[in-house]
Amino acid sequence: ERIFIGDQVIRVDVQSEEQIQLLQALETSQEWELDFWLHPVSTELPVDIRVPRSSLSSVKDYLQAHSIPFSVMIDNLQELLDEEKAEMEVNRM
Amino acid sequence: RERSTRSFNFGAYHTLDTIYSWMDTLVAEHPNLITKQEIGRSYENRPMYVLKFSTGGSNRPAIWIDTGIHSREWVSPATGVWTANKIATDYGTDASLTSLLNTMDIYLLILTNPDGYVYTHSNDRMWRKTRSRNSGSICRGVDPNRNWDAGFGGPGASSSPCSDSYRGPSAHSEIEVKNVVDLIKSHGNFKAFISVHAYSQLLMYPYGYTCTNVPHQAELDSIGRAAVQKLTSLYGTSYKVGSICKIIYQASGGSIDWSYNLGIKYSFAFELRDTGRYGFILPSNQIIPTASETWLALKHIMEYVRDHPY
Repeated sequence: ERIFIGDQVIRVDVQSEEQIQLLQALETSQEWELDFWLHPVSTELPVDIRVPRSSLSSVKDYLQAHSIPFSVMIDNLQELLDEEKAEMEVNRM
Repeated sequence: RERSTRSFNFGAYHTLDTIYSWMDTLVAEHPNLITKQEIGRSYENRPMYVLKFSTGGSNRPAIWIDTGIHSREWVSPATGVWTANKIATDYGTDASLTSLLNTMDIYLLILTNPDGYVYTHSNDRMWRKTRSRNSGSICRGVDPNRNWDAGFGGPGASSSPCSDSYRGPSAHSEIEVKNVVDLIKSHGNFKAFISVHAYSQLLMYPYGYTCTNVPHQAELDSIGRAAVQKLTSLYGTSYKVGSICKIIYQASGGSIDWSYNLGIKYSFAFELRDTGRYGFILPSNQIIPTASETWLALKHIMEYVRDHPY
């Protein structure tokens, strides 16, 4: 089973068209193996990105270098998944 | 122990086997309303079951609802399960739903991507696509909502098998999509097609593959806004309404574009809540609130379809 220890989901509230384009550039690059949960489409909708632990510092550096504000929506994805699985176990019993 | 849907926990996520077993119980409890139809098998040979809600007649005008097409969006099939039970238990007591089912049928496909759904339970909770093998690639799966014959291959879908929005080698290449296409085409009398996804609180109508307005744009927009008003009235969950292309992005090969182009005018796609910051990992204690608010919008759309035959 694939695990996501240390993966984070970050939320970007894009402020401009330029920021959307910068995030779209991130979306097309395979380098950091980003998983866009919500895509950069408009300043009306947030952008949620699951960032593998190994790419976290690079991605945060990139966003900070381009003054793109972000917040951490899920600090450690695996923790949430473990809770979900444990709850399903309890419900199953 | 007598199996009963009353003991089923609608506020929890369940495995495919549990959902399929519960379907049998629901059908057994409502033999004059619900039948379970296998519409074909998935790539890994799992049955695809549609719940048909019908009070008789032959080939009546019908409403299609599918959930779970993107496998990691667990709140979608969970909403499908709750909705199936809601239709079953409200028929005969809710006058509006009863009158609807006395003139129309409802088809509900709860696990539209069974292989992907099982894979999210066993291997990769973040899996979205089908599990088909792509020749010439180590990457598996096709985005089942980019594989429909509607602007297929256009912008907004990837030609790379490793992409989460890979469109597939050809339209309807995915057996899960083809099973639905064949059913809808052979039935020939669907009047609405509603596909339920998660997340971001949107109610959308065609097109996705182009930002050109559909001929019925004003009517669909008006239905959508009224439906969302009903949804929001329960818990204040705010939704946006618009065409796929304008409200999110250009996405080719989508199911509701295909259904609209087939002539099924009332085609909509829901993106259910995350009202918080959980994304696809929506806590199970939000399943029932999500399903309850969604029902108000679904019911509004179905009543409109009932009252506007075409």
